[in-house]
Amino acid sequence: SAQFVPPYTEDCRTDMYPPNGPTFKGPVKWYTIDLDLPPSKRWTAVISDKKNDLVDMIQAIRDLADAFVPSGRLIELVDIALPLMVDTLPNPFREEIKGIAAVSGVPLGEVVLFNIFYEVFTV
Amino acid sequence: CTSVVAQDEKGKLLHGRNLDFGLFLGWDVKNKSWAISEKLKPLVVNLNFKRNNQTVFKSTNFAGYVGMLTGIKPHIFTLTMNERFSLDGGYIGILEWILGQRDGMWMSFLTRSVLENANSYDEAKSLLAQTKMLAPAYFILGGNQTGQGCIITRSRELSIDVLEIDVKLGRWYVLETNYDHWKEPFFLDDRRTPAMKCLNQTTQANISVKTLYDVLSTKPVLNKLTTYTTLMQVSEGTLESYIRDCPNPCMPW
Repeated sequence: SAQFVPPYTEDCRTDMYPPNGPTFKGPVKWYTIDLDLPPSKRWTAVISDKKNDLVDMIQAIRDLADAFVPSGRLIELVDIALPLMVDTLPNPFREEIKGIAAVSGVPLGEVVLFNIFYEVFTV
Repeated sequence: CTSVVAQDEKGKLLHGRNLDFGLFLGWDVKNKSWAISEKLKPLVVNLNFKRNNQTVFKSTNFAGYVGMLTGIKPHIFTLTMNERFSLDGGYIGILEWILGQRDGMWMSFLTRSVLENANSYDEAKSLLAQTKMLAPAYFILGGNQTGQGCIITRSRELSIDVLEIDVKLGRWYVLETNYDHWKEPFFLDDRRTPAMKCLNQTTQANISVKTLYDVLSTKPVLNKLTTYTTLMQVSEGTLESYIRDCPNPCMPW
């Protein structure tokens, strides 16, 4: 049947809700972002919780960059150039990004890259 | 990505989306999965943005990403964005930015500003349609009145097209994947046809959060890039998200 040859188009699914079974990998946790806090403090709770996962994901992007440019120059460029760019970004995003880098310990340039990835990825 | 705004027979608007990301960013042969997509799944969080202890808007985000890809202004509007590919792409916007021409907005900062500051569907629509951007995009916007659902196709400078829900024409939903709705999708990446087939099979009489989730769970609308599914009901002010997996056999995109 169509389900076993690309694009593996299935018959329309039914009774998948409430989410269950092999296509459901888990619920999503809620956090509050207090917009009354200074921008650099807003993401502290979220990033403290997700720090290891964020570091893990950034490392995967680094590994990818090193696969393209084994000399490591691409990451160097990110770590040197993008922090210069962060001060051109509008607030509150600029201060929020700096706060995320401070709490997570991820280099500022890499947090900037993560946040402008949509525009970068169009390359 | 796949985004849908649908209007049921009582005029209620539902908004659902699959966030697919990580294409070509490293394929894990052993696990038959995309490396970055798998790394993004643990980062998925639901956020309640509050001011004076009142909810301003809610969103589903990747932790560490301060812009918005999926959000609801409870009882006012719902918003998702899908990636649009164009030669006049984000890298040109970034070059202009570096060279000092900074009159455009970064896409996810625009969506964040709209969710934080716009106070009506029409206000959100005009901001999303008219603000100059660094990269092209599709904005999928749902309101709180019947007929308020649209796909805004954006180039960096202009709003190229706005497709609205129009029940009189039999268009009780608008659906966007990653291709201009007036063109055929790339034949190797046609998620539009199966999604439309399932929506039409569901019918307007039976569309609900439950059946919308069924559509977003049908391969290849669900694929190896799908990190999360979000369902939003503007009238209830609810947003619910679920982290996804696509068991083999499953399309890589």
